[in-house]
Amino acid sequence: GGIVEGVWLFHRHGDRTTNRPLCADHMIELESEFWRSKIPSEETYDHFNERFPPNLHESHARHGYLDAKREPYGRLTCKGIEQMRTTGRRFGLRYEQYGHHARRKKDQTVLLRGKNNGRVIAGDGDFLDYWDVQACSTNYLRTIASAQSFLDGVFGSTSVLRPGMTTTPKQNDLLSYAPVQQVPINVRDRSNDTLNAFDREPALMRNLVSDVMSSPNFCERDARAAPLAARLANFLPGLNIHKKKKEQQPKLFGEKPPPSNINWIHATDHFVCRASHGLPYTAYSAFENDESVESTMAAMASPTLAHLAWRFRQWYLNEELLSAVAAPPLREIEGQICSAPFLGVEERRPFVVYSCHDVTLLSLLYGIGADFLIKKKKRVNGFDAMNGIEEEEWGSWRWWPAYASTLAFELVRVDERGTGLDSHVIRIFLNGKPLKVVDPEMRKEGIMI
Amino acid sequence: ALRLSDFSRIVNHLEQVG
Repeated sequence: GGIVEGVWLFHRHGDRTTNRPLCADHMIELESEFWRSKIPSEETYDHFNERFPPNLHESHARHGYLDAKREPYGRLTCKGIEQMRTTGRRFGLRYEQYGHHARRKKDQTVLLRGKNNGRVIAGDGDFLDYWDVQACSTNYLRTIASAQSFLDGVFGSTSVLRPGMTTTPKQNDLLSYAPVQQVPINVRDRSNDTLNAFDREPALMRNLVSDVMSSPNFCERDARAAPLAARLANFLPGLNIHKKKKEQQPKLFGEKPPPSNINWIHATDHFVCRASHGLPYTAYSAFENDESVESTMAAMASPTLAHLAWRFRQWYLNEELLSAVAAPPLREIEGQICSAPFLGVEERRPFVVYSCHDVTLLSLLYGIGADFLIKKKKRVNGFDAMNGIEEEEWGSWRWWPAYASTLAFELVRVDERGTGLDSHVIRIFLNGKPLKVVDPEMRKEGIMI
Repeated sequence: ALRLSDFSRIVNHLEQVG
C-alpha cells in the first residue's frame, strides 16, 4: 500500500576478481591470465562512461581510482556487470510500477510526464522524468562500474555492447542511444565520503578496531582460529604475513597482531571468487590436481567464511566502532528522507543510489538493528556447537552480504487510517525482502519497532 | 514500516553511543 515518494539504496558491488594473488610466485602470471579473461573490455567502460560519467572530486585527480593499478585484481567481472544489471532492472520495474507518478490524479500526472505525452509504460527517459536519480560511489573502479551497470539495468537499456566484446559498435547502434540524459556517478572527497569510514578516517578506525581486537574475549576466540589460519597460509603462500617483506605486509590494526595473523578477507576471497568462476581451489598452486588437497581446501571454506563474519560481528557489536561506520551514511539519508515530503507536487522525487562495500552494508544492518542479526536465537545449531561457538547465540551471525546485495529505504506516503490525512513511513528491504528492526533502546529485550 | 520519527530515533541513538 501507499505511494513511494523516495528511494535510498545502498548496494554492494557485483562479482569481482580476487583481491590479490595468493598462489606461489611462479604461478602468479598464469592466475592473472585467468582473472584477466573474466573482466570487461575497455569498450564496456567507455560505453558506461558515456551515459554514467564518473565525477571524481578534484582531490582524487592525482591518484585516480584506488584499485586501478592492480589489474586484473579487485575488478568487477563480466558476471558482476550482469548481476548488477539484473538487480537494477528489478528496481526499475518496481518503481516504474509503484512510484509516486503511478497513482497521481490525471492533471498532476500530465505535469510530471511532460515530454512523454502521458505514455503509461515508463522506459529509458521516463524514469528520469519521475525520479531525481543521484548516484554516489566510493573511489573504486568496481563500485563505480557497479553503479553504472545497476543504472543501466534500472533504465532497462538493451545494451548492444556486451562485456568482453571488443568490436566497434555499428553506426545504427550508436544512433539508438542518442540523445541520452547522463547520470553522473559522484565520487566525493575522501574526507567527506560517508560510504567508507576506513578510507575516510583511517587513524580513528585503526584505534577503534584495535580496541576490539585487543580485548581478552576477542583474543581468546580468535586464537582458536590460529590453526586454521596456519593451514590456509600453508596452501596459499600469499596469506603468509610473516614471510613477506615489511613494506609488503598488509596494514594491521594495532601494535600487537591478533592471534590468527592472516588477512581473513583475502582468505575468504580465495574461496568465494574461485567458487563463483568454477576454478578449483588448488588451481595454480603446488597442489594442482591433488584431489585430497582440493577436498581439504573445500572443507576449510565454510570455517574461513564463518571466522571472517565472526570478526566483523565483534567489530560492529562495539557501539563506538559501529557508530563511526554506520551513523554518517544513515544520518545523510535521514536528512533527505525527512525533507522529501515537503517537495512540490511537480518536483521529481529522490532516487539515490550508493555504491559501496560488504563491510559498509553489514554495518548499516547492525546500525539500524536488523532483527536477524540482533535478535536472540532460541537454540544453537549443530554447526555452531561443533565449531565451539556455542556462546554466540544471537542472530544469524554468519550472514554476509553477497555480491550485488541491496539495502533499500523507501519513503512511502500512506493515508492515516482512512482519515484522508497523509503521513509518511519508511519501508526497508534487504535483497527485496522486508526487514524488521529491533528498537535501539530495547535491544537486550529484543523488542521490535 | 517505520515512522519517520522512529528512524530519526535510531540514527540519534547510533550517533550518541559513538
